[in-house]
Amino acid sequence: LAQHAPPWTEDCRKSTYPPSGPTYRGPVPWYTVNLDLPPYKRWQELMTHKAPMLKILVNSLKNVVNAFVPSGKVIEMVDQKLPELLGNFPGPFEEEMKGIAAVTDIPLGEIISFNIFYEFFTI
Amino acid sequence: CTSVITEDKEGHLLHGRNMDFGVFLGWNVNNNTWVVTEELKPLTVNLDFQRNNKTVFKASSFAGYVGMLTGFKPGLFSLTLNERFSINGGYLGVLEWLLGKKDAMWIGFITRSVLENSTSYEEAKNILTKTKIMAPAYFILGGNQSGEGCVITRNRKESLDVYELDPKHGRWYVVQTNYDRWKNPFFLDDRRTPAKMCLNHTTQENVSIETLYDVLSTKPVLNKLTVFTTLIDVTKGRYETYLRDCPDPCIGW
Repeated sequence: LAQHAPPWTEDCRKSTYPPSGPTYRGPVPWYTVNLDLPPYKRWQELMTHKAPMLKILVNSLKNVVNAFVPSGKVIEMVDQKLPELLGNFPGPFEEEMKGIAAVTDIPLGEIISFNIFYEFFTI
Repeated sequence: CTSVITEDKEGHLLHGRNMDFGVFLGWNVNNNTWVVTEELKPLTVNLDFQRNNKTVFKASSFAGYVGMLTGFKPGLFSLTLNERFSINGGYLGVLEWLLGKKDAMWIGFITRSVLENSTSYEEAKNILTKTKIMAPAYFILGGNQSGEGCVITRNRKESLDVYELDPKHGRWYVVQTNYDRWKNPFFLDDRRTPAKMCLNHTTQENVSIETLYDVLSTKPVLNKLTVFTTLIDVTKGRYETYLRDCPDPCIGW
């Protein structure tokens, strides 16, 4: 039973596998990424399916940023300046992100921000 | 995030992880969930990266993110990344990059490159220990034979610690929960103690994919930030990822 006080630790769980019940949301779908394709085209199939969900997430993150900078200047800078500011990324990543931006119709600056979120978030 | 590597009595390795993300980015008061964590769940995908119709590596990621935070090379090694917080953080790396100093690797891209190009645990460990990176991080790397499991604690320019399995001296697991091994975790975010306690309850004799999932399902190792749980058996080529929920009462991180 979980303690009814923070941090609500509980006794070590047993026999939770195979996953089921209230802590199991569901399975994760498989996709193949063909590395023989040009980087620009590799994510086409996956992103065609997932574009709507990615737009929802990107909008949530934009809402967070705009809550701190209501003028919208930060998002404007991300959309218009960030790709140029950061220059080209190494290896296939630049082209892969451009391909994702094209398929999802999300500005490249926002796709790049999503991909370097780790660096910013360690702030 | 919680990452665990275990070695059973026969020298067989397992690697498990809870991907926790989205803290402080919006809380939904209607159902007591983090907004971003919930929006990451439908974006979570398993990826089979292939060349000439053959698997190069497999990973779990978020659609739209080309880097990798969780993955394995069947038969060779497994790799998970945990976030490390430091004053000398990623924003300094980004600043250096903007000023033209582009000799560091972005975190998501170095893990992707290692999974795509490295061909052994030792090679991967060497790259993850020595390459200059944009932000501090923990790399949790598992191999395919006894003793090949470690937590690499990194700041941007060097490795601070490589903590390895040592089954001969009773160290049959390593656990990483976003805090340096030599420091106590923040008291309201101590996932290390419950994880180690449950692993000790499990015992080395009984550790398995199933009992590893039990450990990763125990609150607060499982919490409101947990998007998915991944279980990896490198030598058997077994790779499973499951989306998670944490019903109340459940701590937010």
